Amino acid sequence: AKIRLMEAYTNVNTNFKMLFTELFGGGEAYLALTDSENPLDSGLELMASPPGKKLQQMSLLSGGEQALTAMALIFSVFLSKPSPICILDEVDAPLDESNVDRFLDLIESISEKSKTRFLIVSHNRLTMARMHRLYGVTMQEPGVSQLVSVSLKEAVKFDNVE
Amino acid sequence: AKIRLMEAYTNVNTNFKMLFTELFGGGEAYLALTDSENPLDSGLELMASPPGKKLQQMSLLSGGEQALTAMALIFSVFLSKPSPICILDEVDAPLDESNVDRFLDLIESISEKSKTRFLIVSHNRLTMARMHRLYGVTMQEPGVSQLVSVSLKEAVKFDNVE
Amino acid sequence: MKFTKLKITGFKSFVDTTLLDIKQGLTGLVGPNGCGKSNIVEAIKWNMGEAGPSRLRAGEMNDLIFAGTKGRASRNSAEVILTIENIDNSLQSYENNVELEVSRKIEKDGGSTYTINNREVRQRDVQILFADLAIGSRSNAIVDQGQVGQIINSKPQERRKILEEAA
Amino acid sequence: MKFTKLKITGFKSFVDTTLLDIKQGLTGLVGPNGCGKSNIVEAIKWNMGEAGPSRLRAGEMNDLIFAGTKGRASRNSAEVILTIENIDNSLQSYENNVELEVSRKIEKDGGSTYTINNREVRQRDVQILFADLAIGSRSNAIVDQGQVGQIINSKPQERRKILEEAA
Ligand SMILES: Nc1ncnc2c1ncn2[C@@H]1O[C@H](COP(=O)(O)OP(=O)(O)OP(=O)(O)O)[C@@H](O)[C@H]1O
Ligand SMILES: Nc1ncnc2c1ncn2[C@@H]1O[C@H](COP(=O)(O)OP(=O)(O)OP(=O)(O)O)[C@@H](O)[C@H]1O
Ligand SMILES: [Mg+2]
Ligand SMILES: [Mg+2]
Repeated sequence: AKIRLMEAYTNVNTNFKMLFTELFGGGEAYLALTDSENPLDSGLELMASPPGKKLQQMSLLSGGEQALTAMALIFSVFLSKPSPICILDEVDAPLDESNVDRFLDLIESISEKSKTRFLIVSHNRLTMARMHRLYGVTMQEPGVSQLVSVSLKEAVKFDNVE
Repeated sequence: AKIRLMEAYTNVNTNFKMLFTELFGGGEAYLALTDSENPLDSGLELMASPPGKKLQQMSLLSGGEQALTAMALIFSVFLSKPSPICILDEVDAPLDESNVDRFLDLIESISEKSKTRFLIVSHNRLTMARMHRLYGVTMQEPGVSQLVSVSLKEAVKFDNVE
Repeated sequence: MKFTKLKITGFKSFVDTTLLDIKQGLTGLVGPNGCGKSNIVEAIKWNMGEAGPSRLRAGEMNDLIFAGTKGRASRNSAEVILTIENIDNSLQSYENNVELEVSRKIEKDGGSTYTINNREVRQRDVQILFADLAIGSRSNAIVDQGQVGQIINSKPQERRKILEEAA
Repeated sequence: MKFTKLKITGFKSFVDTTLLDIKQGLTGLVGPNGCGKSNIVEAIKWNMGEAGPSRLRAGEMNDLIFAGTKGRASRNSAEVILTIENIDNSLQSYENNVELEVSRKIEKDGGSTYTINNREVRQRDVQILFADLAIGSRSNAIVDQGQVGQIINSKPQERRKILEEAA
């Protein structure tokens, strides 16, 4: 168990370093075990330096920087064992426009390389615009959900329709 | 202290009922003390039914419905003692477009009635478009923040500039 | 091995049978607050064998069945079916099946029944099927609403657990 | 009684003196992730007498002083000044002043100094001044990033505390 965890740590850390730099368009980051003698009881710290900034613990980053760093961690685990489906529920909310773009670049490249199918819930127009297809979920009848296929133009209005 | 808390509860509850219906464009809600005999130790439950839905505890609502309900609570306390300044840091992130619109209607009416000045941090274009003026915060020099006044067109681009 | 279809009936706010094609690439789910987007995510997690109601924003499993509205009567059962295409035969134990229909059904106060291609199986069998596909109701590949915030605010000990999925 | 100006020098990422006019109505603060928007909110809370570094995302009060970048040396002090217009004389105790400049300054390893119109005052005086205006570093009228999520996930006992501000 100990050896397997250390292997996983090394593997995920390699992915994390690469994904962080890809998502932030620069900078560097790594995963640190607080107690590498006892990996099974150890904590995991995320050390990161966005482009042009000093290296620090994740807790000192801004809200959006923390969210993007957490996404880099989630996908570094995902890449070590890609699954056929990935579901993301409003993970883009704290991100600014250029981080949303880079995040979607990453998702798109994963969907091409590992043929993973993504279901992505979002209120963000940029994200909607980059989907290959859109489904609107509506409650035309109060309390009763229905699914309809929509175009981007409709989708933006959709978010508006009660 | 007990009497003052009960007075505050009644006052805030009246505001909460009104603000919930205003923010959701219908429906109803109220605040419930879990132990009204001992208000000083009691818990506070938020009961809410968005338009067309059954009454339930806040924890069973959707992410956006919970955020809007929490904002109704925050502003019901605010209205009982309006202050000259109010600062909101990315509170609009989980809201869909029509809820953002209703939320901004509320803020605007508070700013007119009680002359409160609002500082609002947001990445949402809809929110940016309804501000009376916009300041862009930038780090053209890495790690060094600067403030510049911007137009809406620039602001949208701003969110993009690294 | 591909996920191709999702069919929901009577689960939370999806009282009428709802069909979602799961196609290659990125599929967006959009709509106003409270219309049922996160309920779809929970339908999938439930189908994959999720045993804890609190992981599905429910007090008990009965809360997953359509509870009724002013205009519609409540239901007594719910069913979610996930269709998986196995043309490349990557699922060893289901070699002869080109397609698998995994169904989970619940009756009010009656517990859940699982079937794969209409053959009744145990919860464990379904959980193992999905684990072999590197997915499951608690997998990192399903990021719930608010979960990124929880990872950010979690203690270092908690975060190490994320690594265990890759082990 | 109106807030009219904010001046920040050496506080967190605002190493150069930064001036923000606080005008009537809605003022938007926009910009990329990590550029310093929430630092502005914290500068205001600090000025109002916030005593807990953890409420300002700092380990200790020295962390509030500009820590330096690859291109700039770190600083030894920080100052935030809030200007309040008192033309309608609603601030009894400051009757003769049409304008109040509340300043908080910190020296590295040296603690904070508060002044109102250049006269040194105690932290308590500043906290009382703002409490009289129904505002303060922990007031409901300042909603931090992520705070709405905290209210949603808080226990009923915690939530009751929100009422106490209205009492
Ligand atoms: N058993 C049930 N029967 C009927 N309706 C239910 C049931 N359980 C939950 N709901 C309804 O589902 C709604 C929540 O839907 P959901 O959380 O999927 O919204 P959402 O589209 O994700 O919204 P948001 O954008 O705010 O996150 C609630 O308003 C609730 O009324
Ligand atoms: N003492 C300090 N000296 C210099 N820089 C600091 C100091 N403290 C914090 N910072 C910097 O401030 C940045 C955080 O800024 P802030 O949280 O205000 O961003 P933000 O604009 O709110 O971003 P977001 O949109 O992601 O919420 C961090 O990246 C950090 O490097
Ligand atoms: Mg949701
Ligand atoms: Mg911020």
